[in-house]
Amino acid sequence: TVLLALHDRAPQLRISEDRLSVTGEKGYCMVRSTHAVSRGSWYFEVTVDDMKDGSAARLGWAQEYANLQAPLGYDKFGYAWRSRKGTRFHESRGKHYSSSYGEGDVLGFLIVLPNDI
Amino acid sequence: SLPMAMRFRHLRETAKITVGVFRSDIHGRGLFCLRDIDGGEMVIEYAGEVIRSSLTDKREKYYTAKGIGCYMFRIDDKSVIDATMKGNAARFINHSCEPNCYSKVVDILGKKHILIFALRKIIQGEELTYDYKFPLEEDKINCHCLSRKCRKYLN
Amino acid sequence: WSAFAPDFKELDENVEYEERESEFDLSDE
Repeated sequence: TVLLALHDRAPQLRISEDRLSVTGEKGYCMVRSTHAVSRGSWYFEVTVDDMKDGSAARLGWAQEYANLQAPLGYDKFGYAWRSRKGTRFHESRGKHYSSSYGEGDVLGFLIVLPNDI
Repeated sequence: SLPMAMRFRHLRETAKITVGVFRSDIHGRGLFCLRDIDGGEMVIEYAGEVIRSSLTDKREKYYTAKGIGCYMFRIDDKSVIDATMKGNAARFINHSCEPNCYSKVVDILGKKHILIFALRKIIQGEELTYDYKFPLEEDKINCHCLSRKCRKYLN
Repeated sequence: WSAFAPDFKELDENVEYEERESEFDLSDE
């Protein structure tokens, strides 16, 4: 079962009992799931349950060496979609992607990798 | 002999009359004691902005680009004290290869603080110094501590 | 001494830095 990882995350994040939800506060940091993919096509969805005023999320795909004490998309090891303005980020550079998303929205993430590793 | 938390609370009141910033023979300005200090005495906290470690690279680049001297002190893997833009007189303590003080990270009521202690009795007017303990690096920084056991480089 | 550096703020104790949303970003869209 793919869940939020307990040991592959910034320790200050709060993971729910069922390991399907995460809550953060203060500065950006990251949690990854228990399973990675290396070839083929994969898709997952995230629902934004609660987003207080002034808060933001960056969701997407990350490789093993992505810095967990930084937002996803900070370095070359991650690709993020930000809630604020819907900006996409990679290597700390934001580019326009969509309109903003927030509480109640469901985001979908597709990755298409070559079939050979 | 008093608990660390009690000594720390007392430090807030005393540090300002114990030490002062003056011109240093070692480098630029330094911190000097305004009265005799006993060996083991808690002298001053290295105070500043508590930032996550992941922010240091960006800040260092920013300060270097602006020609601002960078004053940072690592607490642990997670946090760093950045005294470059907000801090206290402890940021002026120079390095020495034969120091009269030492630094220690102390947990007080769940929060970590960088505290400077006297290694020995320090006479009024002496400059306070501690060993920066910089890691070894290719690009060397010259040491001007003037001590007999000077290691020539800070790193 | 802090009077010589107008942008500098003298502290009595540590202050926790509050990160901005764009803290890590090199460029926005």
